[in-house]
Amino acid sequence: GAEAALPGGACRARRLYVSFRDVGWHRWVIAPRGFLANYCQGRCALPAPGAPPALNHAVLRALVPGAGPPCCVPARLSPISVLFFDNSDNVVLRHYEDMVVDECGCR
Amino acid sequence: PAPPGPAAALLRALGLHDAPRGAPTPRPVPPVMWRLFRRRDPQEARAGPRRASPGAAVRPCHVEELGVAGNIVRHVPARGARARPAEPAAATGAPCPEWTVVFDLAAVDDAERASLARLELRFAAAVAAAAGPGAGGWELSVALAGDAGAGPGPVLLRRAVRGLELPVRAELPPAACARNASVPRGLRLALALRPGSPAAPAACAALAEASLLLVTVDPRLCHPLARPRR
Repeated sequence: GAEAALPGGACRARRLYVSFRDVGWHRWVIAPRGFLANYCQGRCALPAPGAPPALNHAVLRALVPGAGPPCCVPARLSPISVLFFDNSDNVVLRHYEDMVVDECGCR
Repeated sequence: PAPPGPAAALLRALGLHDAPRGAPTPRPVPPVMWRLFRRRDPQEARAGPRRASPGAAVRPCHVEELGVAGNIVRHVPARGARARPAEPAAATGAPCPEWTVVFDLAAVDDAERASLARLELRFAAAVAAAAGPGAGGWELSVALAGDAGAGPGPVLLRRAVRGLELPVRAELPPAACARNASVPRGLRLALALRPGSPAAPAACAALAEASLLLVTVDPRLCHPLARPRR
């Protein structure tokens, strides 16, 4: 279930919920039932109107002749763990890095 | 064929080769797996009773509670613990059965490296009570079992066991689970539980359940310990 990605708007994290039931895996995945993965979307204009000045590599990058605008990408990510039955009926706990977007930024 | 659409993408993102088929055999989730999940899942860790501060990041590719490196933990039930008569016990002549247990490790990827292999054995309550602490206890021996009919392989461990009321846990050398061509993607173990002191032999034990807690590291997903940030 994702928040409609309306065109425009500043770069920010948008809601994206991954539900294991939606893909028919709810009998295999023991926990969690789903997770908020989120995603980044929005415009990256430098300097961003009304926002504090960006003093980071994106500003430097924008000085390069012919450089396109910076991209709206994840700036901070979190891991998740999934507990599930595999096809051999083992109970498996797998840890996945960088699965949840906590924060977006222009990079 | 991979299922269409979002399921295929999710399958790839979760590093699963094949989509779950049908419904799994219903079985209770071992408490240790719930405990490890709650410790590892950031949302659970923040919401659970042992509230971890948001800043306390879980170390990636490390299983705190078990104190080993790992990003995949599997609880593997034994396929059919088959008892077979053993040679008569030295002093009493009463033969205590030995067992061959098989663990299906087909789901373990060739690239994974085992960091912990903990065997857990539960014995039938009746016998466990009979072998109370007054008895001379037991000696557990675990060996690699050759194919059916072949003699037992190298002994992996021997250890004294005081009582059988609680599950008996023994850590195997992780190398025993190492992938190699000869191992047909399974681990066969020969178990023997002999009375510890011939003077006061206890009744023979009956193995009720055997399982393996296997922790592995997938080097493709676990970068060597990240350099400290400049």
